[in-house]
Amino acid sequence: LIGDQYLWPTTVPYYFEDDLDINAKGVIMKAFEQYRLKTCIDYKPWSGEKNYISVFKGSGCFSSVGNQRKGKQTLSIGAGCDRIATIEHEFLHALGFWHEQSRADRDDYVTIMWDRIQAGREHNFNKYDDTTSSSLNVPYDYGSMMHYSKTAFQNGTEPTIVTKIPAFSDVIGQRMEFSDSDLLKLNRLYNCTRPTTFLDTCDFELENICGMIQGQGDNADWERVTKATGGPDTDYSNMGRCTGTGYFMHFSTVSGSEGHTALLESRLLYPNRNYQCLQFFYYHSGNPNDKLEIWVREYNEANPSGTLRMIETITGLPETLWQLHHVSLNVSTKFRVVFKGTKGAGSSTGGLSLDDVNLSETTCPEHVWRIKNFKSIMENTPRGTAIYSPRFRSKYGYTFQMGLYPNGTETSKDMGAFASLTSGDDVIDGELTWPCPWMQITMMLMDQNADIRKRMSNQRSVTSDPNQKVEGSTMFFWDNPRKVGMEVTDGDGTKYFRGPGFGTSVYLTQARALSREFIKGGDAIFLLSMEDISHLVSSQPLPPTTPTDDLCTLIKCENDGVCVMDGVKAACRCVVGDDWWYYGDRCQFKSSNQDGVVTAVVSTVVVFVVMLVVTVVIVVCMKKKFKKKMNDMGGGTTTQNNYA
Amino acid sequence: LPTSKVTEYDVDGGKEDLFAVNQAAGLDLFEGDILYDEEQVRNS
Repeated sequence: LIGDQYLWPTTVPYYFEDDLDINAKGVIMKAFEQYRLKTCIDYKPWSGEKNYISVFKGSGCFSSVGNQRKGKQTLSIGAGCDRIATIEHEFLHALGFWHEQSRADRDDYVTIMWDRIQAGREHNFNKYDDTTSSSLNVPYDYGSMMHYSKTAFQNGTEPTIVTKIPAFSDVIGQRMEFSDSDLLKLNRLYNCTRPTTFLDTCDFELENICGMIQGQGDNADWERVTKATGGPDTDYSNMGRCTGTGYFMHFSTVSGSEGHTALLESRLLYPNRNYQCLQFFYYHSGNPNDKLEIWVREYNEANPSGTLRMIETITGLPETLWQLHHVSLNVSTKFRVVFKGTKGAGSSTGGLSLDDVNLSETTCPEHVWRIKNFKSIMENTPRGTAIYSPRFRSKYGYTFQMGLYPNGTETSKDMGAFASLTSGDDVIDGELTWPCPWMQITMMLMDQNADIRKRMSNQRSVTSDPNQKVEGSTMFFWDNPRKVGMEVTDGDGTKYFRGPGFGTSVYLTQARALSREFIKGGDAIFLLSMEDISHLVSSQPLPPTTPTDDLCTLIKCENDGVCVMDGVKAACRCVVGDDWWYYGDRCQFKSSNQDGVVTAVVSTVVVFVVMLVVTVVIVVCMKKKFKKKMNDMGGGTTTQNNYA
Repeated sequence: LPTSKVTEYDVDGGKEDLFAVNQAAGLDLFEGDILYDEEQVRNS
């Protein structure tokens, strides 16, 4: 939407109304994190700013376009809208974005089939000319999360939007994540220079290896290669698909002595938060005794050369597989990430390899569920049949798992995804609170693009409401699975209980699952986590009073007057000269000493003239009255001086 | 392994995206999900 007046400040104030679902609040917070990771748009709780976004649970999902500058601007996240893509979509509207197919040039790219649109809904296919709406010099984006799907407002089964390039017919209408063009436009509209929480990404395709350096004081170096003796044969970013590309970093442990180390250090990084997530793919083809450690080199005034601090040792036996790892960091000063490879005892035919490193100021996902040969599983699993992840134990003690319908559920052809609590250790389960209160489980199918900012991962979250009942029963849905679940047998014969599933039958279409890089090297990766969001149950605090500074934004002092707080009121202090001054509640009037003299003279003259007029009038009236009296007495009386 | 079917609750009821949600809610907003006031219409 063209017009600077429609822009928000880059930190947008928000207020969660009490009627919002708790899960919705949690998903909105996740959507805000995506904005922070990929753009310079940030969000903060409303603290009395003049304009803010009030998020409430209306009947449906909707928003205004742009900052309407009306103080409280509403945005509805109703039932069924608590999906991250829907929330990002509505906030994009609020930030000033129309739908993609309403662009001025849309007829060059799509054909609107007017006769297939429901009667009376034609207005949904408006377009705006380029004086109202700007495409910000970004090409038409079929992959935008602001684009309608081909079935939007259809009155039958035929598509209402036909893309001129047929390959994009099923691309339009994605509700997964921001596309590259969505981000480009948002970053251009708000003049973003850097995202708020992103720190670094590296796929080692460029020779400068993203500014990484070989550390000092080690015995060996990491090498940038396209294949390594003993494996891997390809990198992870490109999986060897492109000749002349596909680099990764490798530390060979074939030669050298036990204890030899190689340090690979990132460029200098400057954190904003005091927590970070390091994510990378790791291939271990060396001896089981070889190891990879993650360190940080922290700089401060006392240690200008930096101090090394150990974070984590990456464990695991050699495997012919690029494995995904997450390491949580907690750094608050200038730092580097250090990958330290060490040759262990024994002979080796390979080494340690790294690829697709991403560092962001976000929390790490807790659990990884990798499904090998995923395409084959999608094709060969009978419809309506679920496969289950291993049981994962969260940091709160609860165990849970994901049930996935790779070939659709009984009610939908789309992949379904459901989360269940499971029974875990008897003792631990006995100490937990049941029904499980306000735990949000997130199931994310990871888009395995090398750059975290370009990923369009598909995620859904559900939250355990301790008051929710099983339909048609008095049992609590999120109660102890031993009580409310069913006994099942694991692949290794272990028996456990699985609680009822909570999720969606329309998690992702199979066509979208086959797109982008959801499947890489044949495998799909689900990232699962459980977070306590009970802090979102209580009302968001209202600003105590309107901040004093802000009251001064409400009045404008003219003629260089200055606004100051007079008690709890804002007042203008006007400019005063030697013989002049401004006055009025906005300093809109001017006066001076000369004005005073003139005023005095004028008022004296006026008073004199008025008194003269009054005197003359009185004299004339008296004279007339006397004369009339004399006439009434018959010609009048002659007064004599009888005593003369 | 094959297991007995556990109860499952579908939060979406089959509705694939926000436009389906809004239609099911009986909303007829501008372009499906936009709050649009008269002034904006006139400006546009």
